[in-house]
Amino acid sequence: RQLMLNHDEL
Amino acid sequence: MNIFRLAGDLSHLAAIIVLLLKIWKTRSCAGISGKSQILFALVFTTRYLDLFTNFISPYNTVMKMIYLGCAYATVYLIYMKFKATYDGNHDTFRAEFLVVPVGGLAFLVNHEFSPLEILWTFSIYLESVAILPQLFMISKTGEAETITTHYLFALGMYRALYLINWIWRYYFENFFDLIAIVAGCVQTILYCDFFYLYITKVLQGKKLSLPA
Repeated sequence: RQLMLNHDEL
Repeated sequence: MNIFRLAGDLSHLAAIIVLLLKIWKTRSCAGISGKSQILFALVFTTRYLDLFTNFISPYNTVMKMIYLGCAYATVYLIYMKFKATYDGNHDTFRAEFLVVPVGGLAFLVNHEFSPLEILWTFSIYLESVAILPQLFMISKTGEAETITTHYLFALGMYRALYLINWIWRYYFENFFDLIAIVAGCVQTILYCDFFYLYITKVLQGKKLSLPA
């Protein structure tokens, strides 16, 4: 879930 | 990072650079919707607020700065430097009809009810409809300069490539972001009509003109 909120896409 | 996301980012970068060069070289923004460019600047501003607080990678930071810089430079060229060539009579789409509903939706449907996350969600939803003023303007003028159609093709392809990137990340990284995927589908679908015209006309060497 944390991955989701750590938006790594432009 | 996968090849589809990289291709998408490069397509997006190409679109932004092509537009900026078109306006700068021809010293004219005829046929370009200033409203869409303002919406894109708003998309990048609300999406990249964590530019200095959340470091992902040098690539990520550099690309965000280029996108932001080019977006504001384009708006500046349209509304200030080459204001005389701005075709306001045909750029009449009511952008507030996009921003207000998108703003409301971002409040209602998001991953987390926090300021940064709501603004990120707002930028995702807004980006999916930000091209509408531009497409509307082309339908009103009934034509588009060839360079403008190349800009739109690259811009439309960027999110289409991102859709493939999300399929890739679903299977190989177990990554899945429904908000980005749904908005990306809407965004890409809005280009379908243009893609058809681009492939059947522009790629055949004809000028893009709509049946007025």
